[in-house]
Amino acid sequence: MFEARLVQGSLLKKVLDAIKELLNEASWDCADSGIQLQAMDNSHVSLVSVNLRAEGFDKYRCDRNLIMGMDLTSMSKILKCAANDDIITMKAQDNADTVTFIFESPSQEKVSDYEMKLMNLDQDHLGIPETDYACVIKLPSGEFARICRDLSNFGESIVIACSKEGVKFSAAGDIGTGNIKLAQTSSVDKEEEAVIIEMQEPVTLTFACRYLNMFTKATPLSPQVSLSMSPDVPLVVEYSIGDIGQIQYFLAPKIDD
Amino acid sequence: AATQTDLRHFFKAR
Repeated sequence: MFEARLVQGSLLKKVLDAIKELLNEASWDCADSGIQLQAMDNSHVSLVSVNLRAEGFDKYRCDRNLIMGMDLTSMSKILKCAANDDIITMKAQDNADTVTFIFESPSQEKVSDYEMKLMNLDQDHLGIPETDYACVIKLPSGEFARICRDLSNFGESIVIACSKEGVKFSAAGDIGTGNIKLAQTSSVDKEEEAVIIEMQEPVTLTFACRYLNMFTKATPLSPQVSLSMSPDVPLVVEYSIGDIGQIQYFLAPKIDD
Repeated sequence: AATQTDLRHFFKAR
């Protein structure tokens, strides 16, 4: 059987909020090492990869590898029934066609359980090559969400240009243009407020705002976000999930005609 | 204008 108990249940709630706009359904691959999810959005422009390590769970048992196909809208509705401070347990028998979610209040005075049907999804998995990125930018997640939201007013694409001076986000459209430049922070007292740029070579790429704004739904998961870029390869936007895992969004670039 | 590319152009299905 499969059983995973997460004391910080709010993390799972936030993970669903972070993927439910991009994906309608996806499979959770459960193994000894933990739980993984990988799925592309319907237009095959973006891909979400979630990794939750077994050690991050207060109790984790996975007798046999299990693939649980789920409708994420339904799963999100169920997780909405959990309070932010609830302990969340996911349970499934080995060849089950349902999964059970158990929510325990901290005082154990209230215990809820919800059972959901599983789906057979034959989604093609993509092999994501290990890449040594030309630029890796770490910045406050709220800052990145703000930049994407503000520049979306100007156009449907955002140009991200990373150089040794810093990183510039630009957009242009009918009403005009917008440019936001972030310099590498010299010294900040709080790591979470730092802008850190590791650059092997300068990179400039163009991305659709619509997807970037969907990725920033993961902002509540982590105070920091990292952007990894290399010429003409997908952008990686990564948020940590507490200290138990991470969520990575891959976005194909737009190529100038 | 810029043309959106498809992820499968970069990542091969396993």
